[in-house]
Amino acid sequence: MIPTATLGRLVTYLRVVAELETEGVLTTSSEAIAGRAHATAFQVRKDLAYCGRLGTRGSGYQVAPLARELRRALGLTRVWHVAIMGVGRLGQALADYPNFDRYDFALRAAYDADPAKVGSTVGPLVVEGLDDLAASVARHALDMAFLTVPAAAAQGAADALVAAGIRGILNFAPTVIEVPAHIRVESVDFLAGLTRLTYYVGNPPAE
Amino acid sequence: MIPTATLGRLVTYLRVVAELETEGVLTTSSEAIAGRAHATAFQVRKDLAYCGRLGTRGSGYQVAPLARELRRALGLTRVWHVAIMGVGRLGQALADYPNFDRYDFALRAAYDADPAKVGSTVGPLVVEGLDDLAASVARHALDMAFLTVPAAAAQGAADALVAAGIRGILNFAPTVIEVPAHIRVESVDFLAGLTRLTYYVGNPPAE
Ligand SMILES: NC(=O)c1ccc[n+]([C@@H]2O[C@H](COP(=O)([O-])OP(=O)(O)OC[C@H]3O[C@@H](n4cnc5c(N)ncnc54)[C@H](O)[C@@H]3O)[C@@H](O)[C@H]2O)c1
Ligand SMILES: NC(=O)c1ccc[n+]([C@@H]2O[C@H](COP(=O)([O-])OP(=O)(O)OC[C@H]3O[C@@H](n4cnc5c(N)ncnc54)[C@H](O)[C@@H]3O)[C@@H](O)[C@H]2O)c1
Repeated sequence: MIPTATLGRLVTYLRVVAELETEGVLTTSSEAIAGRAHATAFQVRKDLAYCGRLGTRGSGYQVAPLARELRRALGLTRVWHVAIMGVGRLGQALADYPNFDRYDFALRAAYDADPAKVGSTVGPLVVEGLDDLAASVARHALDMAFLTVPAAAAQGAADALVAAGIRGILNFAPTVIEVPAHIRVESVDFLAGLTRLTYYVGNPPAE
Repeated sequence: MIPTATLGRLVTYLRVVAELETEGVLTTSSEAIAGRAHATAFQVRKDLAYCGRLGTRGSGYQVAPLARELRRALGLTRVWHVAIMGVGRLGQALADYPNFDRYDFALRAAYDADPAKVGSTVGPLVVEGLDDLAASVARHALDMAFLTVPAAAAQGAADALVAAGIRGILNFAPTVIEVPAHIRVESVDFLAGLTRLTYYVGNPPAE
């Protein structure tokens, strides 16, 4: 298992290397990756060692093989099927979000507890109710779900997803949800970015 | 200046310590903080040294003074005024987001380029147009803005905010925006959380 802190950094390096790939860059260095990833070149070299022997001392890394190696180490070697649980404002904004396919994520289903929303279309999906959730999760071969319901409904909606066979939840609701040990929850927290931004706005670099 | 990587971790420690505060916990340790922050106790002690001499060896940290000290070190010592630029689905979801006041952020204004939205109410705000943006930014004493417009409109909307006197932008749009050196941009990227989630779902811990 990759330690959590290292995993967070490897995910950032993959975003950086994927950006270099779309920019047509062929080779890069730990210094160049560190600059875009807000890390040190030493940390980059140490972390990339988790993915096997990459790059040669003195001549850097080939971008395309490095991206492939990072995707393999992070388990992004197949298309992952994702659902939206709660098709309100945020759920609808996510249904339209461009670029999922660039990362091999496929939005496959959308669910809402409001009968008035069931049957409507959002992005590429038709909204389903919660009646036969387990059968629907199996039919769409779902792996994970975005939890985009109000905070008060979050635990109940998470329980329904877990009972239906979902193995991972990306929680957008501002509340902590409890799940069994074999289910994974990651929370999305834009307040962390806002707090970092505040620090920089309050401490502008000397001109 | 606090190095970027350290800043990211201090922001996480503040969230952890603030959670302990709302749970009524009076004292904590670097081990307890490290557990919730996915860091090592050594890293926590090293990072907290940036905020001055805190805690005593062997008996841990007092939670309330530690939270105060972290807020001071991060510049969260006053209320920061934030605007929403682009009042679509995500902008509206943000206007309703609970807890801003717990972190001393005040939503003060909302702007949209669509004349049909100007004058409508969203959360606590009345939507304004872009005509007198500089005058409005001054009137609301705005510091920062959420950029929640479509990717194609993001650079133009950012330019308008910078020209109007905004000093920090939290960018939700999936595109890189260019700003002058004295303006700070932080991007919100839920794909990093989704990628971490994928790794754990693909590598479940042994039972
Ligand atoms: N992390 C972020 O970036 C961020 C930003 C804004 C809002 N939020 C949070 O996202 C969540 C959604 O916000 P919103 O503005 O879209 O809310 P919303 O009220 O517009 O939508 C919520 C939807 O969830 C549905 N719902 C309620 N209970 C349900 C259940 N048990 N099962 C399935 N569906 C259910 C509702 O019918 C509704 O369609 C909120 O918790 C909000 O605080 C997160
Ligand atoms: N980071 C995340 O968590 C996340 C999640 C979902 C969507 N998004 C992104 O957020 C953005 C908004 O998504 P949405 O679903 O709310 O879009 P939307 O189309 O519902 O809303 C966009 C709003 O921006 C306004 N607008 C367009 N050009 C403008 C300009 N130049 N100045 C001011 N306002 C302008 C439009 O009138 C509209 O009201 C998109 O870029 C989307 O990809 C981010």
